[in-house]
Amino acid sequence: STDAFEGPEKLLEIWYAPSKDLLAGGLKSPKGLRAIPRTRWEEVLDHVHCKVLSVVQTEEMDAYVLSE
Amino acid sequence: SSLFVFPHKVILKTCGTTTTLAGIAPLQDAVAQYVGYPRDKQPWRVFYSRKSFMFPERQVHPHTSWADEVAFLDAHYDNGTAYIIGNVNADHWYLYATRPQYFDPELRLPVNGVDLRSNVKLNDQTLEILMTDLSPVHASQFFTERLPTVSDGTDSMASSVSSLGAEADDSDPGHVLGNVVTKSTGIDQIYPTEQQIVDSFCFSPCGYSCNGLVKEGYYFTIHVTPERHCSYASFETNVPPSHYGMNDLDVLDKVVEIFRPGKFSVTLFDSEDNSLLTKKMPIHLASYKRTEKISYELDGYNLVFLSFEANR
Repeated sequence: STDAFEGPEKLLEIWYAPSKDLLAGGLKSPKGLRAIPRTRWEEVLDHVHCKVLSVVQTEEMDAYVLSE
Repeated sequence: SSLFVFPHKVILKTCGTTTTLAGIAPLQDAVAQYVGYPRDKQPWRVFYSRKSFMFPERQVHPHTSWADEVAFLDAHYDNGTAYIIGNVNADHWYLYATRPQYFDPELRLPVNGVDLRSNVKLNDQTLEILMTDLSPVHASQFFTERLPTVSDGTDSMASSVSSLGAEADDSDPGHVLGNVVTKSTGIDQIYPTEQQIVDSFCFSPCGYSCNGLVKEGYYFTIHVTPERHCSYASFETNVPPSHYGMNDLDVLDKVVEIFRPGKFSVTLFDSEDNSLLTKKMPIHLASYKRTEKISYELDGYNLVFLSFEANR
C-alpha cells in the first residue's frame, strides 16, 4: 500500500473533440486518446507525481486509480 | 487520484502535492505522437477546477495560488476564462474553462470556419460533491487498522469485472481492503446496479480511492482523506441518475450519508436544463442548511454551485 494523502483535489478535463466519434475514427488511431499506451501515460503522470496503482478497461474508457 | 481516458477526452483528478498542470505539456506530446492531433492546435474544451486551497504552502508551483494556476493555463490555452465561485472568505471553488473551438469536418481538427457544435448533442453532466470536516465515526471507516487482515489478493472484484467484460489489474492487497470498504460503506450501492465495476484502493494507514464504472462509459470516482485535522472526501460522477430511477438529490443524499461532512459544496455542470438540483436548489437537506446558491450560464452548460453546513 501507499502512504496516505491529504488535501483538496485538482480536476483537469481536456476534450479534444465534442464526441468520441469525431476523434476515434478520423485520425491515426481508431481509438483516439486510448491509443496512447500505458507506459506513455505513466511518463505523463511522472510529471504530475502520481503512479498508477491499477487500471480497468471497458469498451468505452480506461480508468486508472493513482497514488496520492 | 484518478485518470480517465476516453477516445476524445481525458480527465485527471489528483490531490495532495501533485502537480496536475505539469502534465499538460507531456500530454500534448503524447496526443500529437499517438493521435496525430497537432501540438499547436487548441483542444476543443478545457476545464480546470479545484476547491479553495487548504495548505498552499505545501504545494509546488504553479499550484501555490489560483493566480499562478491561471497564468500557467493561459500560457497553454488561448481562450480561457477564470472564475472564483462562492464566498471568498470561506468555502469557495475555482474554475477555469475555455470556449469551444471550431472544427474542420474533414480533418476533424479545430480550425476557423466550420462550427460542428450544432451537430453535436453533448448530453453531458458532471456532479461533484466536495466534503470537509467528516464525522469522526464515518471517517473511521477509511482507516485500515479497523479492517480485517488480508492474506491474498482475491476478492469479489473479479466477478464485478466480468459483468462489464472489463480487464482489471488488481494485484495489490490495497485493492482487497478497498473492496471491503466499498461494500461496508455502501459505496457500491450509490447506484443500484450489478452492472458496475468499482476499482477501489485502501491506503495504509488510511485513505481511500475508487473509480466506479457503469454501462455506456459513465463513471463515478471517490477520494477520501479521513484524518481529523484535514478530513476531506470528494465524489464526482457523470452518471445520469435517471438511468437508475433516481435524481441528483437522491445521489446527493446517499453520498452525504456515507461521509456525514460538517460542510460540503455541490457543483453541477449540465448541458441540459433538466436536473432537479438546477430546478429546485434545495434550501435544506436532512440535517443540513444551505449557505450558498450560485447559478451560472457558461457556453453550452448550466453551472450550479451550492454549499451546505451541518446543523450541529
